[in-house]
Amino acid sequence: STIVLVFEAPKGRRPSFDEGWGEASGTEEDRRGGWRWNIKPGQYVQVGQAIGWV
Amino acid sequence: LRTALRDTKVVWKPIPIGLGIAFLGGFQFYRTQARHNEEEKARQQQELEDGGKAPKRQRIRPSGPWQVQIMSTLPLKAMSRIWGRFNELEIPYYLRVPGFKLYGWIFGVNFDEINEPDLHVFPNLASFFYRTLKPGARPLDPNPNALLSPADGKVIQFGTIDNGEVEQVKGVTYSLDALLGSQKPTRATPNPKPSADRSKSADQEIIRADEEFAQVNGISYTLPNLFSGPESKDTPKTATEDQSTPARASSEQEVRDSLALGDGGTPDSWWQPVSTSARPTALYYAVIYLAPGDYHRFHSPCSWVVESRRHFAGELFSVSPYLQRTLPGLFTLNERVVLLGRWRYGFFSYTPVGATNVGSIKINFDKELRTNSLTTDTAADRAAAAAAENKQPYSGFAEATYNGASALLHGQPLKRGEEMGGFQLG
Repeated sequence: STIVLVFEAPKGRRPSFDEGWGEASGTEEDRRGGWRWNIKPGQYVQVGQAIGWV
Repeated sequence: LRTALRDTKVVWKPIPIGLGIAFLGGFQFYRTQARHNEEEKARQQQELEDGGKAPKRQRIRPSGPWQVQIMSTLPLKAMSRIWGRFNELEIPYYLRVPGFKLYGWIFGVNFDEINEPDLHVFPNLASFFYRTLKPGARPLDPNPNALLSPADGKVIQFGTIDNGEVEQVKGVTYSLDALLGSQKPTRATPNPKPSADRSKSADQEIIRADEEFAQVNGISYTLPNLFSGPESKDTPKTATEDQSTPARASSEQEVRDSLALGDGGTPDSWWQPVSTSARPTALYYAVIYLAPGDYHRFHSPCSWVVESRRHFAGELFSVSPYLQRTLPGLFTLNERVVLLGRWRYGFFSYTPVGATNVGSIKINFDKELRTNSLTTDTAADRAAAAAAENKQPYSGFAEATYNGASALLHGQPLKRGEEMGGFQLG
């Protein structure tokens, strides 16, 4: 059995601190944050574990 | 001839079993061929009468290597039903614990987290397979902006959807239209706009919904268009029924609060990402495979509203990673239940896909859904009959709505981590 999720989420990504994250860096989109995955192919996940976030 | 008839001794002998079976098989083959020819003639005649618009339902014949071709000839749904019946047979009391322990050893079941410590309680493998976990065994990620894993399983693939194409493993792609259905859902409402006055009462929401026009993102919609999509002669209708059960107040409130935070899409956002000036969006997908030893109930990954359900009564191929690599468009062939709705960032869909051993998909809040059962065809046939009555092409799925579940959200609210249903054997 398999579960397929298809969803809409904001684009863009939040730059890391090393990339210059701060008040004056990044676009407005970056500052608001976008979708980021928290998984790898083949990884075993459990119910409740974050697979990504905005 | 006369001499032969008179002088030949008549000896009666039993027909050999093999010859008898061959004769009966040949006779049966002749009957099925004759019936098939009659049906084909009747179908062609019907097509001529209807101008070629009669609904068609053909058996799925996927392309692929010889393993797939052989599998496509098997009666997979019947096999799955028999497998389910077999697993519902009661296991003798003293064989239950060793039997389940053996199963768990083979498939890697963690017995420590099962809610019922005494394995004797499970009368058969089907009930053990659909076991529950101890409270707190699956803590939810504390990040409120996180999307949670809907089930225990292996991440097969994830990524971004480009041009409406979902990439399957090894680069095989299939379209979202094939996976979710090409028509716009019966109901597509926008997320509630963030409001400065969060203490607005429920009564005010109802009154606003009764107005003739609603203002969404600066565009006016009439309510029929807003909730049902624009009426058009070209827009095919499917047989839809409200299958919802009333939602719990706690879920409803939590989901309302979550949706009110978001800046989700407009009614036109049916699987097309909506890029507003405020926040560009994209479509993402994730595929999670549940192995036989995994916990087989699935949960809501976020707070969202399920507006409609589409039941595609397809085939029941295995969904093992091997076949996912081998058979193109596997998810678009198999029986599946597509739940369509919205979350705080726009469109959201959740699709449990059945397989040969786990053909039964259960949705807790859907009172009529029956998958992999003899009544499955009845639901699909109703949709086909409705399409034929309206002189429209058969959509390929039976659709139901959850409008009655919540007066305020126009759908079934589900809070993050809430159990939605599960996969059952057979």
